[in-house]
Amino acid sequence: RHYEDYHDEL
Amino acid sequence: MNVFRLAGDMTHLLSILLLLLKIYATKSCSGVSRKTQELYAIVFIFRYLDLFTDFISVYNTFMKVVFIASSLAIVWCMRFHPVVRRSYDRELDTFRYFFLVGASFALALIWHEKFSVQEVFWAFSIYLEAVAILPQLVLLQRSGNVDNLTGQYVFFLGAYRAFYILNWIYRYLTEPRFTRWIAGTSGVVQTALYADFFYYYFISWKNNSKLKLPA
Repeated sequence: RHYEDYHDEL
Repeated sequence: MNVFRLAGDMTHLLSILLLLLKIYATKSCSGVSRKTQELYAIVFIFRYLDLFTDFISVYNTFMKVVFIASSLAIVWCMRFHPVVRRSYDRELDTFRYFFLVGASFALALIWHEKFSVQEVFWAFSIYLEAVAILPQLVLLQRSGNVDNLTGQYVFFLGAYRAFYILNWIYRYLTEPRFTRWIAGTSGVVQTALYADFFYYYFISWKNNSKLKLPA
């Protein structure tokens, strides 16, 4: 999984 | 971005603005737990280690800067501002939050997305945020009467993660393979810790009486 897939939220 | 997450972020921002308003307008931080503010500063710093390395959007970067800057500004005010610091309830704000920090970090070493510095600290910040409100809730119980702005601050701070839970449900239903087990589990625990506060807040709103938490 890509980083921004699960860190796009605050 | 969906309406639940936007509502969550705006509610979170509102809670911070309410606390800043209380401190600025009354030049007092009575009823506010400095320990909770310090925990939140730690939460934001360790959650947004990616501030300079991973650009998601202008909104994302802007909000991260606001959260980090505001939490540090509030801690600075409560420690060093010559007028504000005098109203700090030092003898009531005695929650030994070292255990919260230690337990959150220990759990992050066990349960994380990936075993990397950034991901372990990210999970640490998620677990720490779930319990960061405890010193504030204990202080409210001890300090008896709660002023309106402080009560509203805690209310919106609790409500924002409830909106995030709706956001995770919505994304789970609309996005294939969407999972947020760490943030979701921790978010449910975090919101549950506000349950009794929400109850007494609702009672005080319904009876139009002063918010009072039983000791």
